[in-house]
Amino acid sequence: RAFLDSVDIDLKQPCEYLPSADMIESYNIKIDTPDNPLKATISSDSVWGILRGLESLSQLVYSSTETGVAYQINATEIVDFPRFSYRGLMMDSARHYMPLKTIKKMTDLMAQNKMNVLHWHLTDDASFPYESTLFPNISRYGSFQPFSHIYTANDVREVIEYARMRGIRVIPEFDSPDHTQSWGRGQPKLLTECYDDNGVLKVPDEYGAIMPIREENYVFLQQFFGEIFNTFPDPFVHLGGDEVSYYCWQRHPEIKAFMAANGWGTDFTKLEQYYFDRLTAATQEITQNQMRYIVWQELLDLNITLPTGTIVEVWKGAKEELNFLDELARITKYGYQTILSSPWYLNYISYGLDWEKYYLAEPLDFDGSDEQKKLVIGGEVAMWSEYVDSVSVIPRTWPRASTVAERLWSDRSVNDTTLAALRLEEHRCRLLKRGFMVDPSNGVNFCEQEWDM
Amino acid sequence: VWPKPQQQTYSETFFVLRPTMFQFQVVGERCDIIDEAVQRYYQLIFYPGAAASAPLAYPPTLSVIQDNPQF
Repeated sequence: RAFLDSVDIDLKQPCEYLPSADMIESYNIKIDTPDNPLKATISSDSVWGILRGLESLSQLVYSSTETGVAYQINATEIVDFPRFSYRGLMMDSARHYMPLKTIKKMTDLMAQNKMNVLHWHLTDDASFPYESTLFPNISRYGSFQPFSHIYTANDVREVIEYARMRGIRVIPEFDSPDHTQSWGRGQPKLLTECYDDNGVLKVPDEYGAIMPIREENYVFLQQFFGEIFNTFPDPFVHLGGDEVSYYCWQRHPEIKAFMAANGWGTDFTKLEQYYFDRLTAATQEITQNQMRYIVWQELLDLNITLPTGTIVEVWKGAKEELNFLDELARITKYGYQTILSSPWYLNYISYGLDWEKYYLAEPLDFDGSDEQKKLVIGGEVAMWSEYVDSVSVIPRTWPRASTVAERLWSDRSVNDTTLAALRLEEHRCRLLKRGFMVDPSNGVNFCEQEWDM
Repeated sequence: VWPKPQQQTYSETFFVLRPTMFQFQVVGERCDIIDEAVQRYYQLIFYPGAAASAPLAYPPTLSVIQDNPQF
């Protein structure tokens, strides 16, 4: 019809500086529509919508062997908006260190799949790569290598800025009170010394979860999370709370005395409640009630109450008897906002066609009222890194995560795997062409431009 | 488009894009996010693999791309 030499970018409201939980991501694209003849426009009320629209536009451009034209685009109209506001990817940089370059590539891929939350699982038992300004000894003694395998304040700023430019929030996770072995080396007396059944102190380097009855620990946690709140601009911080072992708590004489004094008997969930009450009170105080929380589902499973506005992440039930849909029904009944990750643990690998099960997992497919369903705000892909590092994280994650991205962005009715298969294959080839080493999705196939071709 | 948009209509009528002539025109509000994004997407549309190939700095400026005989 003509050459298309320009596309108008029409942002109708002033730019926001940071992506947020309630950011608007809707956009329109008009290319030679009756009300926009011979012109192309991307419009949105929000800069985040413009970003999503640019991504769509970039995918509309194609080359044709029929016409011999390298770049062409059809007359098109798109009206688009996300189905869920939280479309996350959890990246674990504690079991294996992920270089900044890898984190940025993952962020690029997220943006190219319209995902909007990078949940950065920064620390765990294995290592503490986050270099704290206030407590540098933790990464000095708790990282794999204190000069190379850490994230400095500059590194963290770089990741946040890179993500901001792509409309992606960065939510850090500092999982506690357990999964904290790496914290203890640089923060003495933080963890619970472990006694055996006879009340004898075990070898000096054996510790359990954070010692919940030591006052100084709450001073530390308040200062530490105060720093986190000032470092990461998103008000949400993931507090973890999963898989808390009571083994060392149960055997520590001071804790036993504390339990008895409070009349808690042997109910250690009361002690865990006490820990989270103190932690959230301390962080609310230092952040002037601005910090918001995400936690793993166990806290709700243990009937631990959490501050209003806390988001609960459902991660169990993909294999166990308890179905994640039942868990979603249970947690939303309590009135908590919820995100789902159970069906999307992509670190579990298999040979063959496995993306269909990710594609078909439906977060709203549980028995519950409309009010309960509104509390499900989205979901996230999880990529734990025990057996994944920067060599394999990208091909293992993509394009399988793309199927989750479509589940969380597109209409619920978009769930036909046959229709999706060819589109996914095309998308995989697109990502490959863009320079990302992503796995094949459908078995036998080819891309016009193969890797390293 | 992946993920599939909520509504999309299109016709067989097509336009041709010329990398040397093409530009994004910011007609509404603008800021650093938009300025960087249009540069990034110009590159993704016309030189999709450039980001991955050394020795170009990432993201390269338009002039770096246009002046580079490799392209």
